[in-house]
Amino acid sequence: IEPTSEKDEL
Amino acid sequence: MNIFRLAGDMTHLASVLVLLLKIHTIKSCAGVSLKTQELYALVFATRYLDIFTDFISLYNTVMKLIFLGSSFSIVWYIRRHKIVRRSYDKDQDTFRHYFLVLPCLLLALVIHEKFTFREVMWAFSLYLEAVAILPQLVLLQRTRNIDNLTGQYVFLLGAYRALYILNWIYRYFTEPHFVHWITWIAGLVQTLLYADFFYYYFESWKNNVKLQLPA
Repeated sequence: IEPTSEKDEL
Repeated sequence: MNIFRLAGDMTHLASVLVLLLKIHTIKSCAGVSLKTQELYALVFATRYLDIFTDFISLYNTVMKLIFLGSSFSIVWYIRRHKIVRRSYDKDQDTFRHYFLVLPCLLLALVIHEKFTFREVMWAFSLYLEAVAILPQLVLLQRTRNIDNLTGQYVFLLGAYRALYILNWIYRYFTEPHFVHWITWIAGLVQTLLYADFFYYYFESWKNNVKLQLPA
C-alpha cells in the first residue's frame, strides 16, 4: 500500500 | 489509488474540460455562473498551496496544474475575453459569493486539523468547495434554461464528489489510520447539495423532457 501521506487526494 | 478515486478525478477533470471546451468553441458562457467559477479557482488556489513543496506523485502534480489552469482560464474567459464576456448575464448571476467565503473562512479558523496557515487554508478550501456550486444552481433556477452542457457540468461535478465518498469508504476499510472527518463531512454536505439537482436531472432524462428546475 502506498504510504498514505497526509494530503494525497486532490 | 483506488478505482473510485480515479473515476472521481476523471469525472472532475471531465467537468472542467467540458466547460472550458464549451466556452472556447462556442465563445459563449451563457448559463455559466462566473461566481461559481471564481469560487472554484479560489478552492484550488487554497487547496494546492503545497504543489511546489510536497511532491506526492506525478499524477497528483499534473492534475493539480490542470485544475488550477482550467479554473483560472474559465474565469479569464468570462471576465476578459472580448466575445465571451458579452454573453455573461451579470444581472442574473447575483449570488453574493462573499457570503459564502467569509463563513467558510471563519469555520476554517475554528475547525481544522492543525492551526497552521496551510491547514486552515486546506480546511477553508474544503468548506468552500462544498458550497461553491450554489451560485450556479441559483442561476440555473433563475434562467430556467439548462442547456445540456451546463447541466452536464453540474452533473459531472456531483458525480465526482459522490465517487469520492465511495473512495473514502473504501480507504477507511482498507487503510487502518485513514480518518479525515473534515473532508468527509464537507464532501457529504456538498454531495447532498447536488441531490435535488440529480433528482430533476434524472427525471428530465427519464421523461426525455427539457430539464426544468422548480423556481
